[in-house]
This record gives sequence, C-alpha cells and structure tokens, in this order.
Amino acid sequence: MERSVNKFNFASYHTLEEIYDWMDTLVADHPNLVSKIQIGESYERRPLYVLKFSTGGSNRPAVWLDTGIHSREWVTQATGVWTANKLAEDYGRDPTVTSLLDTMDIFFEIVTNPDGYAFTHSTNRLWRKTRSINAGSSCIGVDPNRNWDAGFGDAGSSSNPCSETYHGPYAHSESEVKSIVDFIQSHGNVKGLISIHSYSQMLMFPYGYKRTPAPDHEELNELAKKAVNDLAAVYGTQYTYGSIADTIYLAAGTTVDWAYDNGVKYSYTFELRDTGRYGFLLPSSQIIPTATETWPALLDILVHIQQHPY
Amino acid sequence: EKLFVGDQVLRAVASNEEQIALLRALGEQVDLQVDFWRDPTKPGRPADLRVPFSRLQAVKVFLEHHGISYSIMIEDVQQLLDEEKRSMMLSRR
Repeated sequence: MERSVNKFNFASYHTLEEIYDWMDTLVADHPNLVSKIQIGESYERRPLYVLKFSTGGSNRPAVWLDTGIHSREWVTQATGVWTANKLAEDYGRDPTVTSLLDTMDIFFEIVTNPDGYAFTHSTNRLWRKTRSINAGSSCIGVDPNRNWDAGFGDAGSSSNPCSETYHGPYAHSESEVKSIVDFIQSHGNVKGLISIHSYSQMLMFPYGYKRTPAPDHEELNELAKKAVNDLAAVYGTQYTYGSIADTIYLAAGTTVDWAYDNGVKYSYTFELRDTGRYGFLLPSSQIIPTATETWPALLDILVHIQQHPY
Repeated sequence: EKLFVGDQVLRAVASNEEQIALLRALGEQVDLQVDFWRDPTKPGRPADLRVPFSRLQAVKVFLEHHGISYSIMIEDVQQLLDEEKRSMMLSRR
C-alpha cells in the first residue's frame, strides 16, 4: 500500500486498519506538527489513538475533538480523517489555522469506538455501541454517549443492556470513555470539546441531562448560531442548534455534559448531514462535501476558544 | 455477517405529542425489533426507524392505524450496504 498521505482516498470509507495506517503516514509527513499518542485500550484491547497537533510550548490550552463514538456513523470517522489532514495541510499556509496551532494544541481521536467500528466492517454495519460483555445478559455493548458521569442513568438512557441507549453498569465503565476522562482530567487545560455524530444536522451544547440552561448558554448559543450559518453558506445544508435538551430531548450521560461539568466551557456536539435519504448509509461521494461544509463551523468554534481564554 | 435484506427505513412524522409517545412505545416493543436511527423528538420532526422485513407489515399497520404519516426513506437497506461495499472495493482497487 502506498505509504503517502496523498494516496489516501478521502472520498472513500476505510477500515480501521487503513485509518490507523494513514495516521502514521500523516505523522511522517508532518513530523513537527502531528504526533500519535495512545490514551488507552478498547474493551477488545485495540489501541485508542489520538492525533496530537502541537507546535510546542508546555501544556498549552487545548481542544479535544472526537469522531466515531457511535460506530455506525461512518461519515463522522471519514470527516475526522479529512479534517485532521486539513489541519496538517493548512498549518503554515492558512493564517487562521497557523495562528490557532501556534497558540493552542488540538487532540483528535478519530476512531473513538474502534471495537464497534471493526464490528461494523466485519459483522454488523449498523452496530452503534461498544462491544463490552454485559454480565447477566446476552446483549453486547454500552452506548458510549450515555456512559459519562453527567446525570448518569437519567432520562434518555436505558438500563436495558439490549437497548441501543444502554448506559452501562456504572459511569465510565467503558474503557473507551474512561480513557478520555482520564486524559482530559490529567491534561488539566482542555478549554473546548467537540464530539461529532451523525446524522440529524444539528449543533448542540449542554445540557442534555437537565432542562436548566447552562450558565454560559447565551454565549454558547450565539457561537452555535454563527457556526451553523457559516456551515449553511457552503452547500446550503440547514442545521438546527441549541442545548441538547431543547433541541432533541433529555439525554443523560453524554460526552459534552460531562466535559462542561468538568470545566470545559466550550463543549459542543455536531450531528452531521444526511441529505434526507440515507441516514447512516451516506454514500461515500458525500464525505468530502460533508467535511468541507463542517470545516468553517469547526473553525468558528476553535477561533472563539482561542480568542476567549478563561 | 448480519444481512438486512428487505429491511426498510421508514421516516415517520408525528403530528402531536400523543403520536410521539406512540412511536416511542413502538420502539419499546421488543418483538418488532425496531431500530430507531433518529429518535422521535418533537411533533413535525422526522423520526427514522429501521424495520426488519419480517416486521414491516405489522409496523406499517401500527402507523396507519394511529394515523402517523410515514414514507419509505430506504427501500432496501441491504442494497445500500452492497453499494457501499462495492464503492469501497472500487476505491481500494
């Protein structure tokens, strides 16, 4: 297989191995900017790799990005690969990206649920959860976006191991979740978190586990409004935005609520496009348009974090 | 490998809270094996549900009986999966 990032087809879906291989070529191509770190292991002992974008400094303010926590949402991992490549390629060429990476670090976990992702390729394309064994049940897996210690077990999550929104036996029971928790807490200077899902075309922020508005609701809402406007300007894709509880429903134990409750003020979750017909089975021809339209929205949030230190 | 031959994804649009509750109850009926791709949230907002081929008639009767409007978003899930696999193979080649 060609070992050059330029040979990688961003307009195609890839296996876990191909994405992990590609990470190594990205690092090789951008040795002074990108490194690959392992923050833990999945339930089935796959490495949890994070791409670290840093131009130096010590413990700079950082932003965490993750895609693929729900494994069947393939356009998110594919958008993750495209976006990571864009960050690397644009550093030193695009002034905004250059300024961002000269002052902040970015940690990007592209395949946040590698067991689930491998399983979507090998056995069940529509698998969503982790692959952990649930004691006393024949049903496998926990919803990794209901397993966070933020209203854990409350509304919008299920105590039934067979449910797609099963919250797990206890908060952070999933190593895929615990690894991120430990990483963010030990880093201590993560100022933003963006967790990317598909496919209902939404940009949301805390809270999900309660209807009380977050203390920073106004600022988060205004930034979300700007971001979805800039996203719509690319191909006209309309997004809705707001807190999770207002925009969809009460959903407890989510990534962004945990992050917000643990000091990460700029905490957002994207639901990428579906063009109305394909749901999780978005054709690969839509990968680059999806990533391209998402990029300005991501950039809005990153620049806002940079310009509003706290 | 799990196949989804004949499975369909229906896009249902509830017109009131009662229909939202009915859709949620549909999701709770284990024997119907409904897999919500997009959960019912608010009246007027689409909810997408994948239904196994063998349960399609029962689910459609349920939706029609309760006057919940729906359309077929994906006629045959397996066909799309086969296309997805073909495009990956082509790209790899």
